[in-house]
Amino acid sequence: TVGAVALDRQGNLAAATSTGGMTGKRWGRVGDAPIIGAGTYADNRSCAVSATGWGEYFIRVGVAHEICARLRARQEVLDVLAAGMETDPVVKTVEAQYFADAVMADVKQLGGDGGVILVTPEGYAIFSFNTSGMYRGRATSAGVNEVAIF
Amino acid sequence: MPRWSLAIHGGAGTLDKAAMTPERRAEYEAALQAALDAGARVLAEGGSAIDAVKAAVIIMEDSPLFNAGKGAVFTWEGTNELDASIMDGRDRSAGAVAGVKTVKNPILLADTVRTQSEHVMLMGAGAEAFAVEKGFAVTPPEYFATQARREALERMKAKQLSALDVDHKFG
Repeated sequence: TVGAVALDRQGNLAAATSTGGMTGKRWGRVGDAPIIGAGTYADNRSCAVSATGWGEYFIRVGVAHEICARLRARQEVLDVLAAGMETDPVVKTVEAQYFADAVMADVKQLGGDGGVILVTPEGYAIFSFNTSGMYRGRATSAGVNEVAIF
Repeated sequence: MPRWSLAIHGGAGTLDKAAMTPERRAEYEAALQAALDAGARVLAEGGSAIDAVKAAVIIMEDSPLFNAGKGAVFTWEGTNELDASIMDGRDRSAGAVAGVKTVKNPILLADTVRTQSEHVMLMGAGAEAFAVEKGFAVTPPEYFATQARREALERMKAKQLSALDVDHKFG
């Protein structure tokens, strides 16, 4: 499976995922990659996610939408509770990582594994995976440009 | 200047560090860098997020290293069935295809479903018929097949005692 998530200069988010599926699959089996909300989701109000891993677990958790929904809910609570209070950008990044890790922990708890990539409206590009490796990369206008496997 | 960001992945799993030769690693990292650069170039030039993710994914679909497009894994029947989805955060428009066998870049077909149909997801022969209607070339199934993935299927079949072993519901 391959995927990409992006934030553009206009502040818009997008997500894309593509796969050949699982070796030896039968009966037209599909995993999370073609399922909006499981393998792919994007919502300018919260984040863009593309997932890779044991598809059936990602479908049952609804991984991509779950991460976006949690970030959106967090923002709604903050907006209500502390109107006008400036939220520290670093805290927001940590929280995006926290939500991504929490949803991936849910996948692991069910017995699956894999990873996600996500970008947030603040422009942070984040990975979360519970496998020994994930082919990944990120680049930002702030000069981040890296690829990694393990 | 407003900021932009991009992240890509080429799959996750039990990757054996010891089995990854320096040459193989360099090959993967170069392919990842090419995909990253393609998407970053769109964003740096002020292009849209939806165009950037397509640019990055197409590079990886065309590379036989990754399980998508060329170099996809094989089904039990020895074919390549491709799935893809795409979503635009602006209006939450989305497009997806599943089980297509004759489209070189499934992500482009998924985006055509998003932009040129009233639907979100099309599958199988119907998705392929939609593709022809929208002017996609019919890509011969051999294009997607690689020896490495064929051998992976044979190894898997040799390990599984019966077809039922494949249908383990959880992945």
